[in-house]
Amino acid sequence: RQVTVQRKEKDFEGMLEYYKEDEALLVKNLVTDMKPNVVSATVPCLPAYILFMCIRHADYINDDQKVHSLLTSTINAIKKVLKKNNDDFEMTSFWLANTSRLLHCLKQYSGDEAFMTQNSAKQNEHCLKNFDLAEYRQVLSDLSIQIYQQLVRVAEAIMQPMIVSSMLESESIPSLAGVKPMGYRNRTSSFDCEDGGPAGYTLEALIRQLGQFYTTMADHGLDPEIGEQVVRQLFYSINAVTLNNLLLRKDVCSWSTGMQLRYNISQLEEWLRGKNLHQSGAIATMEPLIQAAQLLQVKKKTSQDAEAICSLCTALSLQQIVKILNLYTPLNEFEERVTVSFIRDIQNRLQDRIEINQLLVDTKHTFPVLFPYTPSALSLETLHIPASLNLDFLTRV
Amino acid sequence: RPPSRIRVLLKAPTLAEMEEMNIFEDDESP
Repeated sequence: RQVTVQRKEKDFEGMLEYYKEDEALLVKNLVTDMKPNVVSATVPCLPAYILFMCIRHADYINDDQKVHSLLTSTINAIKKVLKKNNDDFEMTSFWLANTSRLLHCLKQYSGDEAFMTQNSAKQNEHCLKNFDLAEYRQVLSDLSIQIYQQLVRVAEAIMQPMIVSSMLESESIPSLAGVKPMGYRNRTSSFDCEDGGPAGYTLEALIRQLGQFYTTMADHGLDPEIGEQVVRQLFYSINAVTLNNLLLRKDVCSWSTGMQLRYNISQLEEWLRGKNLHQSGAIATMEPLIQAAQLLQVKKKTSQDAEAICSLCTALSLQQIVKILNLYTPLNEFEERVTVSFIRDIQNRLQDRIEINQLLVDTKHTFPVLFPYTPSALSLETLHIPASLNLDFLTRV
Repeated sequence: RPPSRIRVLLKAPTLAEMEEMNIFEDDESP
């Protein structure tokens, strides 16, 4: 009688084994040559999870050299990818998401109880057995900060040419189109033609660009808290660039620009709300611009007006207030130039205010970034590695 | 519950030290 012995396949424990000779190929396929779209239909941050599952196996066999080697090669490869793609938002966002996910994994599976409070029983079984990787966590944390700074830099460079045009020059309120004097409108359009460049960017284009940044970060599985900080930094940049331009240009210091600005800022605020980003602190970074827009619109005649301006413009320096009042240009018979005595009144009222007396905003200022710990609910043994990654030399253990 | 395991701290250079060691330099040149 024939007996068939059925061999039960050993359960996958969420570890990946490879021969040391294959480390270079692993890093090449998973980091150096990785394109974000290859893993777009899979679990977000799949490369980070795969790397961590390889680290777990090296830890399991107690091979500290293998752990060292893989982590060093990985960090090295990520740095090179970033250097090669130093103006590519998508690549930078992708590696920020993956580096911070790898960092979260090193914490979540460290065995340190402080990081395990949200772990499932299965996740606790998957904790590292032999090594404490706290020093590598520090390296990955520093690397994440570097990548974040690159991401902000890339996004700012993309937005830079759009800001003045969309915030101050384009006419997003249709009814305002006829308010500007002919000279101004002609100058703008002839400037564009002479330059051979595209017609000015609209607010819609700026918002579309912000939307693209946001969607890319979300698609890559970047922690929402980090995405919020990127958006806040970009709003700071919109504020700084727009305000500086306003402070240097007579032709935009008018009542109608004030109206335009207020409308544009409300549209940006609406966008934040739509993306559930209104708690990010982004709109607070625009307070100086909001006040400048209001300053262009309020009455500037009586002593009461001066008092109102002083209590309104808390986020603007005295120098900025005076500059805007001096530049203020009436565009029709209902508006009037601000008198010297009115400006002197404002100066007298605010002379004791303690502030940094500078006219222009520091466009390079960056808020310190915080990376909150974000453990994942994903269980490592459920991960599937698509064949398209060319990692068939990895053995599931 | 089982006592928590003692794990060996793996020493790592800092990112700045890695940068000083030039490990991030392009090694593609001949």
